[in-house]
Parts: sequence; C-alpha cells; structure tokens
Amino acid sequence: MAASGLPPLPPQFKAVQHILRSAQELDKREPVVAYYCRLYAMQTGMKIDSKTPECRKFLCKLMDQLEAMKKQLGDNEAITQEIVGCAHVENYALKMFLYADNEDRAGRFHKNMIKSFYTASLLIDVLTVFGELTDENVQHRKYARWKAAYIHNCLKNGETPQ
Amino acid sequence: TGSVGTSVASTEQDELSQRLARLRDQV
Repeated sequence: MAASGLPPLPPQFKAVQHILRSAQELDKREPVVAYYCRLYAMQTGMKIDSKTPECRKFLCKLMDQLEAMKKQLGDNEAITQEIVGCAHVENYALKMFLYADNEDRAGRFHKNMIKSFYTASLLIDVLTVFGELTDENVQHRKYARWKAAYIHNCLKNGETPQ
Repeated sequence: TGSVGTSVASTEQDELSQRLARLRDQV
C-alpha cells in the first residue's frame, strides 16, 4: 500500500483493501471512478474504526488524497454533482459487467474476465455511497461475485466452467 | 488519562467527519 502514498493498511481495514487497489489501477484512465472508490473506502473505514491511532492516521492520509483529487478534478460535473457521479460509476460498473458477461457467454474464460466480474461487484459496493442500491444492482453484484469465484475455481482446478 | 485520550480521539473523529461533509458539500 506504500506505493499509493498511504501508510500501511491497518488490519482492521482489510475489507477495503481491494477497492483501494482498484482505485490505484483506475487513477489514470478513470479518475472519477477512482475518486468514488476512495470515498467509499473512507466512509467504510470511518464506520469500522476511526479511533485507534493507526486507523486515524490512515484515514487522515486518505482524506488528504480525496481533497487533493477533488481539487484536481474540480471542474468535472461527476465530482461536483454526486447524482452525475453516481451515473458515471454505475455506467462503468455495467461496462465491466457486460464485458465479462460477453466473454462468459462466448466461452472465453480468462483472468481478465474474472477480474472484470469482480471489479464490477466492487463498483456496485461503491454505489452505496450515493444511497440504497436498486434491486437490479443487488442482483448484478451477487451474480458477478459468484461468477468471479466460480470461474476462478474452475480455472484453478483445470475444469471448464459450465 | 483514559477520558482525555477518548476526548482527543473523539475530536479528531469529528474533524474527519467535518472534512468528509465538506468534501461532499454537505455543510
């Protein structure tokens, strides 16, 4: 985690480890999505533990990053208006989901499509910063997470996914 | 010292909450 400019991730924040890694990966090509991934990690982290010194230190640094990103992306409507931001993150999550789903239906099973299913499920988690998820989003998240785990296990065991 | 520690933690927690609210234009 040091490469991201953040202190080492406290064990209490293991639940946001993957979303912070996705944020780093998306920084260049999808900075708006990366911003909301960090916002989700921030909110989740604050709910988990904002009292112990190592967690406070981590959250303060994460907040510094968020404030710097907001300043940098300040003229982007997807940052200044959360309703636009919500649509942007939702569209990107759907794009990830559809890519993986198309590969799945075409019988092309590979690491990239597993990652896309998993990232889509993480980005649907991120949508909770804007409010309650729609039933459709809940279903997509469940399906994407299950597919990612199922195909991963099949490939690991040398089996062909059905 | 326990209550002082708790009070400091609570102040810093409030500061984080305030920064988060400002970030999201909720103030």
